[in-house]
Amino acid sequence: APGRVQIFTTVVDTFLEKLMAAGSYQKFAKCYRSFYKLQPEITRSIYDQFVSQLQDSIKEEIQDVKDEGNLEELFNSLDKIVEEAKDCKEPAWRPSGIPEEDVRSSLVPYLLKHRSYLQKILKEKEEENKKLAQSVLAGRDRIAELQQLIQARKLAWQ
Amino acid sequence: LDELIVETAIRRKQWPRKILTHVIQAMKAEQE
Amino acid sequence: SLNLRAYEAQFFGFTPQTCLLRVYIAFQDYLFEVMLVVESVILKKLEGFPGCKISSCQIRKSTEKFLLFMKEHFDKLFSRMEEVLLQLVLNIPENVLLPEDKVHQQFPYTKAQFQALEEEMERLQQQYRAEVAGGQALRAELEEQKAVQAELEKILQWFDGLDSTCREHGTGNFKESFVLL
Repeated sequence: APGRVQIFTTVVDTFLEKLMAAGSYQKFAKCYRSFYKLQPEITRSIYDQFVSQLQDSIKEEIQDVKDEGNLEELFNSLDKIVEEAKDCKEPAWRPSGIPEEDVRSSLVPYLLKHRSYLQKILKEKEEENKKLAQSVLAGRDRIAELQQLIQARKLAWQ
Repeated sequence: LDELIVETAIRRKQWPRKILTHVIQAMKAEQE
Repeated sequence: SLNLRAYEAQFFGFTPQTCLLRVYIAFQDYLFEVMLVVESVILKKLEGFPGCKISSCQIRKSTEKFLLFMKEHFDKLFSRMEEVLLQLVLNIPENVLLPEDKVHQQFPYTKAQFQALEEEMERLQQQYRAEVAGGQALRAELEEQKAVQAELEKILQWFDGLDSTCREHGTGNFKESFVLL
């Protein structure tokens, strides 16, 4: 399918063509009948100038609008975006008009990243604490053992 | 009306990124 | 128009209506300007025919007639062009999402889902803080255990010292050992 740039150019050219076809020389001569009768050749050359001047001005204007709005680049990139979306049949998301709602989805990927970071460090901390707990339990056993040893020695002495 | 439309559309395009910058900074600070 | 075309404005940085209005006004200005040029050229030419009876008023009437005719066609053709451009060029089909909004396609979170995610993160943070506190308590106990174990081992060594003293001096009965001690 023709891209937006091509459609834009074609549509404007068609507009011009049709406008000039409507404002034909016959029409022009008819409106300026008195002058046409007096000077048909001059009328023709004035009409030709009118046509070329109008066409040039309009073409120039279109080019200005294209340059000002950076239209060609925008049209081409929009063609690409539309092409990429050609498989989506469903109507796509559109701003809801409620900023709080619309900004939420933008935050989600980062919140998910933050969540997995939290899960990671929590897991690490839990593992670390498990090891610590084991050493604390071992330490408690060791202390109980020492207390028993001391108790036994003390009893022996007593 | 036209200016409002353009202004709103520009905010819709740019502000989520701006807000994100602050949210990410807050998260990083929290992580630190 | 009912459709404010805000999404197009988000992409183009201007509303399609503005763009077309700008083109319309420019074209219209050119049409008027060129007509004025045509009229001044004709009047200039007429100066070369002093005897002719065509007045500038007549020429003005002809200009207005031709311009009116052109303007009618201009407006008709322009509104058709506008329709086509709004439909095929300056529009974003409804199935299309702009790149900056892709995130809405990937993460279409409802308010409830978002809240659930935030609550889950809050819970993870609390759990993490609890684990950190637990870890600190465990470390504190380990430190304490070290001191206690050192004390208990010292006592045991003391007993060992005791025993070895007795062994060294080979005392038999208790009274002597006690004196020795």
